[in-house]
Amino acid sequence: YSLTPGNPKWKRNDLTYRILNYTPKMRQADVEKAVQKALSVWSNVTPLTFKKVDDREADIMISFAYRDHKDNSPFDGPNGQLAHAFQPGEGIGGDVHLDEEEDWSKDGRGYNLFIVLAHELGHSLGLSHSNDPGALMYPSYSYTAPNEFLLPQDDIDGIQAIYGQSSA
Amino acid sequence: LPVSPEAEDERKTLQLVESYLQNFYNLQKDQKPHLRTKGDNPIVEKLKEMQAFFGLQVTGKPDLDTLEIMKKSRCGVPDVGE
Repeated sequence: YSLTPGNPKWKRNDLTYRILNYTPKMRQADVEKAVQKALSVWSNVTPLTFKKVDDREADIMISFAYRDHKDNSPFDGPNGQLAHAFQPGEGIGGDVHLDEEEDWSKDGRGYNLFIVLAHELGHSLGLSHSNDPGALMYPSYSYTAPNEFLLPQDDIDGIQAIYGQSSA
Repeated sequence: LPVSPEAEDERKTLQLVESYLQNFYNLQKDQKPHLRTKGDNPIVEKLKEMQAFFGLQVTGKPDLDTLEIMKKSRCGVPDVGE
């Protein structure tokens, strides 16, 4: 695993998230389930908790964006770059942007939203890319059935190096 | 005169490599070899860095394995700190 240069981390363990918009390619309920499941990947192995908010700025703002979306990192259309996220911090820090032009799904067709979100949330929490091809934080997309997903040890070691182990 | 298919393929490969290294390995746009007067080729150096990260043979050349990785869909966050 690899930590983001400068080792940025959230100062609190109780974080908030907000879903700013939805993709028309999936049902809203399925997007919400994918987000919750992706967050639980990290909260299961750390003391972190995530609370959904709808009416104010959250620590982690999740949105689907198209091409140039005013953050100096434009998306490139279908395939190529799927998503990006910002390291922990104020404002845009922690936010996750997903390329609206990808073929998002809740299963193995196109790109599985849960898998991509889980990876991006790793960045939102302070992890960088791993060079272990089996790790969630490896930069290339690889499909795993969501109900069979287990966070690889490399990623567990990385996130626990930042936030410690789950107290549960 | 029409551009030969080989030259066109080579141009596309160079474009892919430059764009990938600019996006994910902080290759600066003004670091293209033809703008430099001396020193190492920054594209080769960044290619070596990328190949080492992915566990590929470190050649500094855009071989088939390297291009295959570059063409895969991926996260848009750079692999190196900015």
